[in-house]
Amino acid sequence: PSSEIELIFCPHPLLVGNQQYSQTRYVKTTANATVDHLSKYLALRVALEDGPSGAQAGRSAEGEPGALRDVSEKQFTIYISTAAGQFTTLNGSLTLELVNEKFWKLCKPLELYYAPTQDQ
Amino acid sequence: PEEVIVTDITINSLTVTFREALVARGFFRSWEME
Repeated sequence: PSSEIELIFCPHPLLVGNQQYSQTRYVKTTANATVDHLSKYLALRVALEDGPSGAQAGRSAEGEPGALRDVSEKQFTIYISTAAGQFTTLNGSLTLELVNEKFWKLCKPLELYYAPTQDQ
Repeated sequence: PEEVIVTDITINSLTVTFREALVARGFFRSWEME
């Protein structure tokens, strides 16, 4: 089976106000997952955690919460810290295995950052 | 950790499983070795 990736997923320290999202997430997934999968996962978790009281939640005709229907990998942008205080935006099609090998190269959980996509 | 949230995400017909815990200790293998 594809090898497993452990990652620590935090709000971007510069782009996200701490009232918006304050939660550090401890996540495991398979190495073939892409950055797009990760940002779609985050969008889904945020929509679920916002719950019915979430601003954009509303009931669609089929009863599926509106917020879940609109979940997409475009809502959040994923970053990795390269040098002291520098952040690189990760392309959505990159696999986490590639991110690990190309950017991270450490034997500890991959540390990634997220922020709402700017153009929204 | 007692609670692990399991979520499947599909993009372009590739489905991957995400597992999330509230704490890393007992969940991350690498944190066991510390």
